[in-house]
Amino acid sequence: APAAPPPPLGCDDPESEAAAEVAVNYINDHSHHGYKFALNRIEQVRVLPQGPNNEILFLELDLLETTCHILSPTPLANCTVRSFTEHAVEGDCDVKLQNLDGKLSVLASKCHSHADSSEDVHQLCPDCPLLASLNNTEVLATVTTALNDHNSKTHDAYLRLLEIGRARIQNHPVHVVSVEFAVAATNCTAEEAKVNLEACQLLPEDQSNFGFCTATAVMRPSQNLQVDCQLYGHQPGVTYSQPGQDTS
Amino acid sequence: SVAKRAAAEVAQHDKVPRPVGFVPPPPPCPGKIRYFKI
Repeated sequence: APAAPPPPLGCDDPESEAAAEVAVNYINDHSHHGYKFALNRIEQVRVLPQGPNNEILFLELDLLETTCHILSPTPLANCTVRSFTEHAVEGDCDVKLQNLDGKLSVLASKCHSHADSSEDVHQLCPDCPLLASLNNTEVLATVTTALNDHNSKTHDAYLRLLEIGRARIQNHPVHVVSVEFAVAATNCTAEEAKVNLEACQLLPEDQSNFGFCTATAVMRPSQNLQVDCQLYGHQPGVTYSQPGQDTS
Repeated sequence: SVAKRAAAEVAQHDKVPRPVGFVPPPPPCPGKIRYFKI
């Protein structure tokens, strides 16, 4: 009697988890904006045999946003998954891989991300701040104020804004705007920038130095701004493409 | 209807009795949730 077909691959089988890890690393390596994503669940796995030691795998993955910006050198394993009450963001990805002689490689991937619903967050945490649009006027004003505040106090390089990563607004009991944004060092010190800001350009790729800032601005009842910016140091091969210049 | 009833009876008898304490294996997918589901 012909040999029985192998049982279908389970989503928690070691082979599926190995493929998912390759897929998630590929997705993060090929993402140029926003945050790194971590695997939350393998939703589905399908195997298409192609011949001896050659199969195609289709994975449906459920990912969760971490607190690490995509330019951060922090290994994914050390990146904290954003908690439910921080207004989590989920990524749904379909990935096609090939397993040829035991070597996994990604052939194609397609993802889309979406924030958890406001109702869900407020059901668990009524006063939690919710994600705000990145072009909200209060968000833009807070980012500008925070970066100017940092640049006015630092003795290091003058920093320029790369992108706003996320923003949340809390309305009560106090009105608070929290923002996170990616920055890059320029070829000027903050002092030089005061004299001739036009001359301050981002460092060339072989010297680039990216960083990340978080800021919280209490608007009412009294104004209070806290800013924290950290530069990662030069990371060979890590580049940043302005939004819209991306290849999908 | 006779055929159906007969088929149902046969199917009933064909059912393999499950050993006491039999726990069906978990469905292969979706897999475990590592953090939380939103």
